[in-house]
Amino acid sequence: LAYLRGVCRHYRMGNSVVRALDGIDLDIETGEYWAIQGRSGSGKSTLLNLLGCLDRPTAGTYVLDGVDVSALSDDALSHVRSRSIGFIFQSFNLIPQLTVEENIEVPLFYQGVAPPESRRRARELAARVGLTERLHHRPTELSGGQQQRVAIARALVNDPAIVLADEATGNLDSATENEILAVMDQLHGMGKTIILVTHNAALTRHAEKVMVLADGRIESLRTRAEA
Amino acid sequence: LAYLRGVCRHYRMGNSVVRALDGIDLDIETGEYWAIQGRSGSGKSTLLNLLGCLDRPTAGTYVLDGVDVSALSDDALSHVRSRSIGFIFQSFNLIPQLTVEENIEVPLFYQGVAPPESRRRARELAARVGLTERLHHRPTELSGGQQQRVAIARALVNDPAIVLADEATGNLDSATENEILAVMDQLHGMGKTIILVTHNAALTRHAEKVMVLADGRIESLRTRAEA
Ligand SMILES: Nc1ncnc2c1ncn2[C@@H]1O[C@H](COP(=O)(O)OP(=O)(O)OP(=O)(O)O)[C@@H](O)[C@H]1O
Ligand SMILES: Nc1ncnc2c1ncn2[C@@H]1O[C@H](COP(=O)(O)OP(=O)(O)OP(=O)(O)O)[C@@H](O)[C@H]1O
Ligand SMILES: [Mg+2]
Ligand SMILES: [Mg+2]
Repeated sequence: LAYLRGVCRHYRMGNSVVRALDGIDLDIETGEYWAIQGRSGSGKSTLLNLLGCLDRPTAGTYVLDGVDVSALSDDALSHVRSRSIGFIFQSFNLIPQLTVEENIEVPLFYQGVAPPESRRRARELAARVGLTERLHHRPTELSGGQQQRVAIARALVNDPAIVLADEATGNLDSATENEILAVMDQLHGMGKTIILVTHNAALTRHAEKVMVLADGRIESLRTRAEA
Repeated sequence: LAYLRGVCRHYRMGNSVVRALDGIDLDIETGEYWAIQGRSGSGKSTLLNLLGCLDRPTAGTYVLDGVDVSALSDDALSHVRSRSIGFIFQSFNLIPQLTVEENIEVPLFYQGVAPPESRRRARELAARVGLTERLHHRPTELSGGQQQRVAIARALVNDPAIVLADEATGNLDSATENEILAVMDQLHGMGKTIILVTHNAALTRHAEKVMVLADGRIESLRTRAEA
């Protein structure tokens, strides 16, 4: 499905350079379930943003579905994203002026889906993450875990082939977290590729491949059979 | 130190009422270490905001240090807060235009502490949460866990008597989380009152009292000796 070769992401800060990613080589097959772990600041979000076409490498190659992503224009990149990638942000990125229902619905408009179909699908996803009773609340009228679940529902409403989740259960109690992980398992069972960044070691049980990052590099990578 | 009697917090939404807190009775002694758990949406942040004088009950009484908080003016409330309470928000609430160092320093200015003393103390707290190498970054140039640690450092820089932490380690790997919990234990050892909202059951080991909320009410409350 995708591969990275020598991928780097640097930030210049005055006279120094922050090497958020410092040489990543990776192969991802369609339908795999990955867990990415590592210390705070080790590069997990940076890697996920690159995989999700939200950012570009400063060096190296990223090929997705046979296309060299670094060669694409911003418009083409945005098109790839909205069509095949569902991204759950570590900081949610909900639109404050829209209700829960409207926030979930937004990605469908980009795909030319309109009411009543878009509204029906948004409500279906809201039900799946337990938010039916909050459809008309705005993000500031929700608890932290409820906001996180809106972000999850929105990422899934387009039925994306690839789901990238950046610590998507960090604000959830374990019962609710298990419900979300069951949704991820379901999606995986439907053939989707799942990549979860998580600090919770227990979540790696659901994954086939577990990668640990340290200082912008891959420290270890194991397949569950060996785990 | 504090007690709550019949505390309620309601929100009117059109024709319905959301009962975020629905009758809380609670006694908190100085120097205790509490853990608050419960499902997403059960009222934890709402309770913490009330305890931290960031919000007022719609009904009931909250007495802190012998003072009926509901009787205080906004100014007086704000004064109580900045002097004795350190609050770590679930969504961090950092100031985007300020650097890490400046963000940590802000509460000191309200207490009339100025550079070089304020700068020295901000750097001391930054070191304690492992952010010495990020002092001049702005929040958008930090990882999620680094932002969370700035929020922690800022809450502690005033040496508050009461520390209220709303899921303050949800974005941290377990090694970093343990470092933060060691800081909390240290503060508790100095006689401070600690109240942690957490989804991580393992964290309740550090607490003397563990409360579980459900639907805005206290479902259970146990003291560690019985645990
Ligand atoms: N401004 C508001 N208007 C209406 N309802 C609100 C508002 N703020 C919070 N709520 C509701 O109050 C309830 C309690 O919210 P609270 O933030 O205390 O939950 P929580 O236990 O902290 O959840 P989480 O674990 O997800 O952070 C939630 O159901 C939420 O939807
Ligand atoms: N715009 C930026 N400018 C400078 N440095 C940055 C910028 N964005 C991120 N960084 C740095 O890049 C490193 C990796 O960040 P990243 O967000 O990928 O970490 P992470 O593994 O997701 O951490 P966490 O677990 O805390 O979320 C961090 O040390 C961070 O300070
Ligand atoms: Mg991150
Ligand atoms: Mg909360």
